[in-house]
Amino acid sequence: MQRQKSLLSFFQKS
Amino acid sequence: MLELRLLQGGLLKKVLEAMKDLVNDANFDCSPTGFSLQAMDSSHVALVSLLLRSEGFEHYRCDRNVSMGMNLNNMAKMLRCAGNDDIVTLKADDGSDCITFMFENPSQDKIADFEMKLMDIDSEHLGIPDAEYQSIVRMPAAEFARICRDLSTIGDTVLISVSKEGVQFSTRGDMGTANIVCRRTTTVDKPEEDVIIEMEEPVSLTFALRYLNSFTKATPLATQVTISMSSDLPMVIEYRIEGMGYIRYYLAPKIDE
Repeated sequence: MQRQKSLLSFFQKS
Repeated sequence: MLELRLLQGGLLKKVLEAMKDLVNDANFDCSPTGFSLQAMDSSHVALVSLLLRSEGFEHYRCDRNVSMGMNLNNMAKMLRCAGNDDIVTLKADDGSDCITFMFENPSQDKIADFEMKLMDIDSEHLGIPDAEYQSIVRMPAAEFARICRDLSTIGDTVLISVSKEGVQFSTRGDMGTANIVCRRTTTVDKPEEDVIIEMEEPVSLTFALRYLNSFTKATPLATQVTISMSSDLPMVIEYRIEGMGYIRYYLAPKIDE
């Protein structure tokens, strides 16, 4: 199974 | 006071068509640099970043930085009322809760004003650091759109693998599998048809085709698309808008559990 990563796990909220 | 006059109104129509399926509501930011937007889809998997530089407008007046919340579907509906060759002007007074789109036909004997209500939107702005990507592929935008469309009839996800020789797109579904390889080209006479690969390290990543198909709505904006990938970063798909700026899409990969 593959899991969809979120953008929030790569980029910080500014 | 904000007043932005764009001779190629059709370009703004295309920009809206390229974003409205991904994002419902977004803040447009207007500064002396240009007219820009950054917005994520509701599931925080994809992000669109738009920049239309002030130099690309025939007239650009933006007295102070403003952020204007708009419903992109409604904005697209209004812009669909403009002709492709119309000149489009965006106007807003300081503190106003609406924006006016003015359309002038090329012979300037028909002028239309459409006023749209602005919205208050709590935007989540992400800081996206500049990155060196391990693999960068530049290829015809229409070819990339065709591949995404074709593969989505077979499967839901695509494995994109970049090597020195080319880029491979693979999918699998209930009925079977599909592989499409685009080899690096060496022609010099038609650069718009070339597949160019800049590779530091080979990369293989899996992405949801649903999002890629949504990004390819930007195909009418550019002849070439640039796909940048690194194993530890979201991919970036960039369509350069000639003389104006870009529309970039960021997409988080799918990973094995």
